[in-house]
Amino acid sequence: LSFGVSRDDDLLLPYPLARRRPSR
Amino acid sequence: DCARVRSGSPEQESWPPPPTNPGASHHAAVRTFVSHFEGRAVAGHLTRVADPLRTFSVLEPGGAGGCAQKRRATVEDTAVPAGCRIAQNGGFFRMSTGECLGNVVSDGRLVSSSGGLQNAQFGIRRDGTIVTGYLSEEEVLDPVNPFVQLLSGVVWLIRNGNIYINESQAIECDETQETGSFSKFVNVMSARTAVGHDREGQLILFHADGQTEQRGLNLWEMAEFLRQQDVVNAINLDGGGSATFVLNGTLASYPSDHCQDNMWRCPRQVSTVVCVHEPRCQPPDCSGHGTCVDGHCECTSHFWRGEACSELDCGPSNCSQHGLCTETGCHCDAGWTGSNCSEECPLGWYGPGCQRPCQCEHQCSCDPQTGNCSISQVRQCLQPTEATPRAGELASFTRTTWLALTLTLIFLLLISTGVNVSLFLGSRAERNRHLDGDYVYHPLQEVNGEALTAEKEHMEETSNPFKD
Repeated sequence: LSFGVSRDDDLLLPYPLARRRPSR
Repeated sequence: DCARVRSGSPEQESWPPPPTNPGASHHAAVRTFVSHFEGRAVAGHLTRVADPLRTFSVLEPGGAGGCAQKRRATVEDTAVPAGCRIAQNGGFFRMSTGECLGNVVSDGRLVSSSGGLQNAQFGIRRDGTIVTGYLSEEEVLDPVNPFVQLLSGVVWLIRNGNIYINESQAIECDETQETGSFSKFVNVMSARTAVGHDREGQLILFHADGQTEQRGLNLWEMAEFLRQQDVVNAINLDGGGSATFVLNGTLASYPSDHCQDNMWRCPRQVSTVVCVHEPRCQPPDCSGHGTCVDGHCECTSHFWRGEACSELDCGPSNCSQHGLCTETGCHCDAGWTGSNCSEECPLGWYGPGCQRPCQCEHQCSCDPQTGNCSISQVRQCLQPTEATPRAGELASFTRTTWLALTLTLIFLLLISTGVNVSLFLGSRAERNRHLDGDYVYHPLQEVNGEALTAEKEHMEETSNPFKD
């Protein structure tokens, strides 16, 4: 099963990256 | 506007641990399913884990310290060295940096704190209580009954047997997410994983294969599936390409991420991992005072007791209130000795362990606690020959004992003297009688019939001289 690292291409991310705010 | 809760007790459910049953089986039951949802076939696994306090762990990626180092590792690479029989991907993480997100407590170590950020949590406290829901920062850091395992998800799927997705959408914070929309996240079909528990206090791990927008389940379908399996509380964990199921160290699911070669699929390097292993003790090292055997501590010292070998017990007398219970037994206060600290120091000795000889004049005894030789404290003075290291033996002879012994000996002496005098006088009288040549006449009272008859006739003749 050693075919290398996954391409991380199936992303399941509920919130848009633009809404991410720095931690207070 | 994302709220943090620093203190108090937000919405949550606590499920007490079932009664301890040392003979019960700790084997996890893995069920494989291929079920149809809206006409789509979806494959996955449902795992039930008994005694989760001892058999379930949240692992950092690649081992301890993985979150601090922002490591990412495949579930296999994390699970195999940790000895996991069953493992799945765990909490969310930042893809770009590998940072663990949310709360993470791994085998009693607080690895990451969200600072009270409101996302769905699943954890097990030290006493075995399973907690599902939302936690304040204060609760995460609770020192009284701390979490031994804790991880964060997104969306509380089932609360107390009812689907809780709409309510949790209104509560949860978006700071743990990066892209997309929350509504789409809930409703899109994809590979999914979840963790929860049933009414018997068994931990439930769920995994379903899929690929975002093409195969798999949405959160409603997953929640309904779990509810039908008698799951009481459950939260949603990371899905999509992160969804991975490893059985006995081997990948047993169909990950949706592609490899560098698009022909194949590869398991993603993820962050935390949920792991089912052989039973461990709580704490794993039995507080340093025992050996873990099949999930239960066998205490090494006679005086360490309790499930975790963390309680000192010197018996019902509790050192007679004259000492402190230690792992080697009672440590007596000054002036007391014995296994239960119930005996005073022997005469002539004082102090801790009665190890110090009294320093009083004339070999007098001293206060057993302080060694004070003041008159009020003096109980007895010993002869020089008696002031030997055998003081422990002499201690048993109290003043009363000595007095009784002396009186007894005097009484025996008097009796002996009387007997001897009596024997002496008796033997002298006997010798004098022999020297005088006298004798003693004892008339026969009853020897035989003839003698008695002759004697009677003689007596009648004497009493009646006129008889014919």
